[in-house]
Amino acid sequence: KKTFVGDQVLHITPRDEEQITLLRLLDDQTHPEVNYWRHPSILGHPADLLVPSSRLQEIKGFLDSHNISYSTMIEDVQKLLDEEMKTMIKSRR
Amino acid sequence: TRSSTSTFDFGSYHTLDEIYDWMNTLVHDHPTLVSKVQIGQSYESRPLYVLKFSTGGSNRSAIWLDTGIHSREWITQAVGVWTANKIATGYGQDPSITAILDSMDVFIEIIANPDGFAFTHSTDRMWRKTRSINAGSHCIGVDPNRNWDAGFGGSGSSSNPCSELYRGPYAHSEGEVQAIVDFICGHGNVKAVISIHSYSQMLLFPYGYKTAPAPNHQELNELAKKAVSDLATIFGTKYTYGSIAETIYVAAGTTVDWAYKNGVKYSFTFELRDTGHYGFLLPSNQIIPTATETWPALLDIMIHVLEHPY
Repeated sequence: KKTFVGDQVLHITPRDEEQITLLRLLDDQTHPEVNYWRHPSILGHPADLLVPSSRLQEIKGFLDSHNISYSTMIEDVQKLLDEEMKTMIKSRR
Repeated sequence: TRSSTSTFDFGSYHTLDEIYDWMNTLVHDHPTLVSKVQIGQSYESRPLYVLKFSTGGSNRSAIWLDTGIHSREWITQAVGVWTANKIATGYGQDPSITAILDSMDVFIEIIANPDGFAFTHSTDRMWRKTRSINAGSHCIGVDPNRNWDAGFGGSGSSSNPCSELYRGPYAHSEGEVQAIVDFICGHGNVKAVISIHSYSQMLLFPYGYKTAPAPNHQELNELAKKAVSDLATIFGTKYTYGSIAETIYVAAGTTVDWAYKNGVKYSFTFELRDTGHYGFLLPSNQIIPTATETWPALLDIMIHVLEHPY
């Protein structure tokens, strides 16, 4: 079973069209491990990006270097998944 | 002992088997109203089931709802279960549901992508696509919401099998998509298609593959406005609405564009709620609030369809 320990979801708010274009560069073709949960679209709509722990430094560096603002929506994806599983098992009982 | 719809936990996430089992229970509990139709099978040979709500008649006008076409959007399958139960238990009790079902049939496909859904439970919770093998690539699956014959291959979809937005080798290459196409075309009297996704808090309508307004833009826009307004009255959740292309981005090959292109005027897609903290991992305590607030919006659309025959 695939685990997501330390993986984070970044909530990214592009400032202009240029930043949206840059965010689209982080697609599956160039960075196969990152995964947009919500794709960069039009201005005013944030994008959410799942980043594996091994790529966090690189991706955050990319965002910082282009002055793209972001926050961390999910600090550790696996913690949420563990919680989800716990709730499901409890409900089944 | 057969489980009962009255003891089923609608506020919890369930596996494919549990949901399929619950569907049998629903049919058992409402035999004169609900039946289960198999419309095809998935790539991995799982049955594709549709719940049919009908009070009789022959080939009545119908409303189609689907949830879970993107398998990781668990809140949508859960809302599908809740909504099916709401319709079944509401007939004869709720005047709106009764009026709709006295004239029309409702079809709900709760798990439109069963292979993907099973995979989210067994192996990768984040799986979005189907599970078909792509020739010449190590990457699996096609985005079933880019696989429809409506601007297929255009912007907002990818030709790369490793992409989450991979459109597939050709339109309707996915059995899960072809089954819906065959069913809706074969039926010939489907008047509304509502496809449910998560999580951007939007109610969207055609077009997705081009920015031009659809011929029925004004009517769809007004209806969407009323629906999101009524949705917001429950918990104050604010939705945006509009055409897919103008509201998010140009996205080719989507369900609602195919439906609209094939004569289904009332063609919508929901993006269910976003609490801003969980994305696809919406905790199960959000299921009932989400379903509850979505219901008046769904009802608005269904009543509008009932009152505006075409």
